[in-house]
Amino acid sequence: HHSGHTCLGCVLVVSVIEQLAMFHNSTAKEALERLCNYLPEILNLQGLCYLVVEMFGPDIIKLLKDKVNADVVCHAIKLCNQNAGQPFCHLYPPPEMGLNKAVREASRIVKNSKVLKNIAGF
Amino acid sequence: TSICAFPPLVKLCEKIKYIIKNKLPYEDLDGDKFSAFPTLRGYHWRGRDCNEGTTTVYPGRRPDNWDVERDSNCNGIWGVDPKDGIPYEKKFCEDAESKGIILLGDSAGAHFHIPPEWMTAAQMSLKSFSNLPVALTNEFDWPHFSGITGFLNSTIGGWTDSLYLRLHRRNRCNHRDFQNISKNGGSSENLLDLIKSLARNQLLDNPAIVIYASIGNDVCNGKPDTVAHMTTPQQMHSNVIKTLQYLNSQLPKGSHVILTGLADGRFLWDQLHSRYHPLGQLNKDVTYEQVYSFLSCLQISPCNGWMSSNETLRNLTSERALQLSNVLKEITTSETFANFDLFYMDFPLEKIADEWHKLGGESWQLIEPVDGFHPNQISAALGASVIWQKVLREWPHVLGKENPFNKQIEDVFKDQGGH
Repeated sequence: HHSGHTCLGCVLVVSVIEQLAMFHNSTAKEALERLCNYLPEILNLQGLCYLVVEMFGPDIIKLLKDKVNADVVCHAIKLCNQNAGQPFCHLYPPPEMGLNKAVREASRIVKNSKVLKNIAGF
Repeated sequence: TSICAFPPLVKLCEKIKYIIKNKLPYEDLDGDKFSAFPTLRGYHWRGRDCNEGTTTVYPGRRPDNWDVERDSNCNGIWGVDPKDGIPYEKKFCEDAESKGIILLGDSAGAHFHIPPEWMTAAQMSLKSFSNLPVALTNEFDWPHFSGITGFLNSTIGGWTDSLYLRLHRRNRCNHRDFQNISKNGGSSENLLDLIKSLARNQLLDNPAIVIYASIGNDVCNGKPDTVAHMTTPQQMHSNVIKTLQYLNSQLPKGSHVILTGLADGRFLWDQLHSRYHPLGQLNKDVTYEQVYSFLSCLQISPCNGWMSSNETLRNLTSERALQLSNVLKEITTSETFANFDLFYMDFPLEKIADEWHKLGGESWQLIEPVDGFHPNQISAALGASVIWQKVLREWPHVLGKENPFNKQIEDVFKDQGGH
C-alpha cells in the first residue's frame, strides 16, 4: 500500500509540475519553485517542499526537459515500481515506444543520480 | 519506533498513538472528549468545548442547576432573567426536548474532499493552497461542512446544509450538540472500535439522534479479489448488533438510531468513466476510467468493485451492497433496545440526484472531482435536506418539537457564543 501511495503521489506531483510549466510557459525548474511558493509556510510545508525539490528536483527537471511523461518519470526515479509478473501501472496513455522501453531510456538519463543511488542503498 | 524510544518523547508518542487510534481530540485539556481547538479531531468534529478547565462542562449535557452560574452544556444559554428571576435555561429549554446529533460513519460522513484547485494548473495560487494545513490536520475530511454535522459556511464550493443546523434551527437549545464519529475507511467492522470515542453520558446528557451511515466500505476495498474481501450478510448482522448493543449501553433513554443503507456505487462509473479528471483537463488525456484503472493497478483503489470497467463486477458489488442494506433493514424490524428506537432508510442517492436535476444540475456534478468516488458538497447539502424531510414526514418525534422560545433565545443570547 505504501508503495502504491508513493507512486500515486509522485505521478500527481510530477503531472502538476508539468502542467504548471505548460500553462505558464516556463521551465520545469520554475514550475517546481512556483509550486513550492504556493504552499503555506505553516507546518513547514514550504520547507518540506524545498527538501523534496532538493532531492528529486534535478532528476525530474532533466526528465521533463526530455518530454518524458509523469508515469515514466516516476518509474525512472523509482517512486513507482513494477512488481514481478505485473504490468507497469500508468495513468497516462503509454508512449508510442511502449512503457518498458520509455522507462529504460528514462532510467538511462538519470543513471548517475546520487539520490537514486542513495535510495537504492537505503 | 526508534524515535519514540527516546525518553523525552515517550509520553508525547503515547499520546499521539492514543489520539490516532481512538480518534479523540488532540487538544483536550480537561479530558472530556470535547475541544476548543478546531482541527485534529477538535471542534470541527464535535461541538466546541466552552470550558477547557472543567470535565463537567461540555456540549450535550443536561444543564447543571439550570445553568444559573455558568453554561454547563455550552449551548450559550445561562444566567437568570432579571425580570422574573427564572433561569433562562429553565425558561427556554426545560420542555424543549433537547437532543444532539451523532454521526457514526465513514469518509462520506466525515466529508472527504481534495480540492481540485490543488491539481489544476490554471487555478493554482497562494490562495488555493491556504486550506492545506486544515486539510492535513483533519485527515482530508471537512466535517464542519458535512451533511450531518456541518455548521460553517462552505469554502469548498456548493453550500452547507446539515441535520445539525436544521436541528439547531428547530430548537436553539441544541446549540453545539453534535459529534461526527467517522473515519476514512469506516466499515461495520472497524466502526466497532471507533464508536469508543463517542462522548455521551447516559445519566447526565440529553438523548441523541444517531445516524449510522457506513455507505460503502463493507463492499469496497482495493484488493484484486475484491468480492472475497467484502463483508458477508452474517458478518454485517453481527457487527451492527454489537454496535447497537454498545450504543444501548451509552445513549440516554429516549434516543433514536437511524440505520442508513449502502449506496449503489454504479452511479460513479455511469456518470464519470468517460469524463476528464481535473488532471486531464488541460491536455484532454486523463479520463476517470484511466484513474480508476491506475488506482486498481496500484492496489490502492478505495473501491475495486465499483471503480471498475468490469460491468459484472460492478453489478456483483451492488448486489452485495443491497444484501447488506437488507440486513440493516431486517435488524430494525427484529430488534428492540431499551434506550433508543430504531429506524432504517435507504441511502437517498436517487432523491438527491432528482433534487439536483430540479435545480438544473447534472448527476456527475454530485461526485467529488478528484477522487471520483465520494459524494461532494452539493450531495451532502441536498442529502441533509432529503433526510430531514423524510424524518420529519415519517418519524417526526425523532426531531422533537419546534422550540417556541427560539426568537427570544436569539434576542437575548445572539449567536450563543458561535460555534
